[in-house]
Amino acid sequence: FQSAAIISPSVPRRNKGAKILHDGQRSTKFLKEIFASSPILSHHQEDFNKDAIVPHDYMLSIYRTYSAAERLGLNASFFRSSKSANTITSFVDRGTDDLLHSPLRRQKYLFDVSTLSDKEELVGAELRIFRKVPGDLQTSPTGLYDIQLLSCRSERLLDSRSLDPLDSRKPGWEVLDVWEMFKNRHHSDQGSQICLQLKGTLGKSEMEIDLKQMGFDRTGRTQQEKAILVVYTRSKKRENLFNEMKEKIKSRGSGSRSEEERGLQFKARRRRR
Amino acid sequence: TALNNRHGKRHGKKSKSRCSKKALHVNFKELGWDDWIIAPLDYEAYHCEGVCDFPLRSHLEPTNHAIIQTLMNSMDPNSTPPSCCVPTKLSPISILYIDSGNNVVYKQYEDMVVEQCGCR
Repeated sequence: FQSAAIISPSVPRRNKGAKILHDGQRSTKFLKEIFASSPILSHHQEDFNKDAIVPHDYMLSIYRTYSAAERLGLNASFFRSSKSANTITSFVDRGTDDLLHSPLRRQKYLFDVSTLSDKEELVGAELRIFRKVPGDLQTSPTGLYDIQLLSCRSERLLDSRSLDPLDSRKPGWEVLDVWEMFKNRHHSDQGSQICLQLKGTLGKSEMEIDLKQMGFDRTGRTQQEKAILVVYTRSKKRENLFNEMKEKIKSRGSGSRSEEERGLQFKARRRRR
Repeated sequence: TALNNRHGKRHGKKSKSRCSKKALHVNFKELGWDDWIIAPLDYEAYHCEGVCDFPLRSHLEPTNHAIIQTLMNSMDPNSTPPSCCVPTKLSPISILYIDSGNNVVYKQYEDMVVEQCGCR
């Protein structure tokens, strides 16, 4: 993905000749700076709860790259990484490790995909798992090992990858293609949950190894290190912003009582909208 | 011959400018949308403003109907209004937002920025 990255120009093409009403340098800000200085993030922390919605670097990178491309007059859908999608949704893993079972032979990744719309065409899906540096390198497996991703229900192999323990001395993201699972997926018969299962084997053998030794355990992970399911969709028809606003209002309407009670400022916002 | 005043505007009948693209700065925070839009915080959307009067310039890419309507208007302004100055070409922008399930979503929204104005 990084190879497709485009540095945003200091002055966006679109602003050429236009009257700049506020700050002439606003568009050159990188998102991280925006987050650091903006009240938005703290606002989200209040509104969307304690867990705080922190966008993964991957999503920020997608936004940054494609918006820079737009400013250069390029269509983001030309990028191979976009899979010609115009909507990319990230679902954060809700699974937990069973600490009673040590070693950790299998890991389940759970995602609530209820917000995926039937009206959108699915064009790709991938699981991105962060692999930490194993705490104890001495006990790490030697020789090549394989990671395999299976569907929880049918145990069908979705994707696999060989890893070299030498490479695991630095952390990184493993990207596994789960498009096979989505291809034949129907909302009605599979519900709104996606369950994926990870296992590691020594080379091509059947011997399963401890995922903790490979740096996949979930303990001590930050929000941004949690695995994400990235789903690429393409709208079948032109959508407008009102769809998002309606959804937002609906989800707030069905919120808890306490949320409603502290929602005076929301109401004011809604009225303003 | 119309004389220009100090600000470059012409006096009298022709004081309103011809149909063209003008600045329209959108600030999502001011709209109260910053509770679901992560980025951008603001952008330049532009808008179309000005009159579509006779004779229409070709860069305004008028439709045949607009040419007829403008002609009718020039002959009798009371019978027919002038044609409308509207966006004729729009471009998308990328938006990063939080959906109703609290997932972070990137979406390319069509028709968010006016690229070109014309008479329709």
